[in-house]
Amino acid sequence: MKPVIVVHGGAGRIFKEREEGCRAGVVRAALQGYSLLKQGGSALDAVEEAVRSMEDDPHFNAGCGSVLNEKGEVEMDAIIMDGKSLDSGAVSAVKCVANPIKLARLVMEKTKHILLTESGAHLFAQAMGIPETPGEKLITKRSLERWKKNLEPDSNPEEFQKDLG
Amino acid sequence: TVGAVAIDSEGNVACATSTGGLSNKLVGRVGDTACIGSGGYADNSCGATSTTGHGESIMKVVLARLILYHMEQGMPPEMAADTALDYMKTRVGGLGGVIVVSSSGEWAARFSTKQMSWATVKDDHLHFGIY
Repeated sequence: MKPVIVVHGGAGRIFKEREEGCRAGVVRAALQGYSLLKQGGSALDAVEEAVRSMEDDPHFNAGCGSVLNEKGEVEMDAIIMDGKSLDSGAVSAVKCVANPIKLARLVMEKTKHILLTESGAHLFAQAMGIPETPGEKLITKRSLERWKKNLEPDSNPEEFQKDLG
Repeated sequence: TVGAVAIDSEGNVACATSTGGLSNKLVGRVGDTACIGSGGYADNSCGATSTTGHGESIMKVVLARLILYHMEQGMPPEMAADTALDYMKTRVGGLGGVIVVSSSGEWAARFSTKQMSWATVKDDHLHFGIY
């Protein structure tokens, strides 16, 4: 079988000034994942690596660059799944983790569960030795500005996001 | 949201999806990404998918698994993705995007939104797009 990888960087609106960064980010992620596949790596390793690359890229709404909740905090979700065994791992509402996809994989490989959430996921991350990343380090200027704009009296965040997916 | 699907040289498929969610969401809101079958699904017997878009709509139609269901019925990845996205738009008014790889190595990147950044590598050839 010839290896194949496909990645996406989200279906939200991409303004002109962000196009090049988003394009470069998905290309980098795809090439990094494909490099692993070419060296005989597993599909599981390749998708984790590709997603980790985009989590570290502030152009995308994941990891560093995540949008903020109503309190101005980052709350992230992630899932990974192995088509060979149907094993899956996921985390939701995690806050101080740089790469939620790595934590999701640990849920899959180190527990009998599929999904850990919020404080439980936080405790699990600590138990797995995942270093805590201060929430502020995951917040970008762009996500902070978007959050503030959405709090303005005449803003309509739902309307803004209506046709964006 | 970001995501990836892949098939390796042994024919194993996998998917991964990660997100910060919706801007100014309620504290504790969880969308489709963490939900198996909605944010992603992978099964060697068929293929793998990763989704992005309006999470509540994606969860209502269990989008990732729905695409694989259409493929199990004989549709190629592109048609399966379009059919599932059309169903989500018609049935619950939701928009989104998906990436798919089949167990035979066919792939698709499809979306009902105006844009979705994507990239793929197959046979050492890179393809990418936004519109």
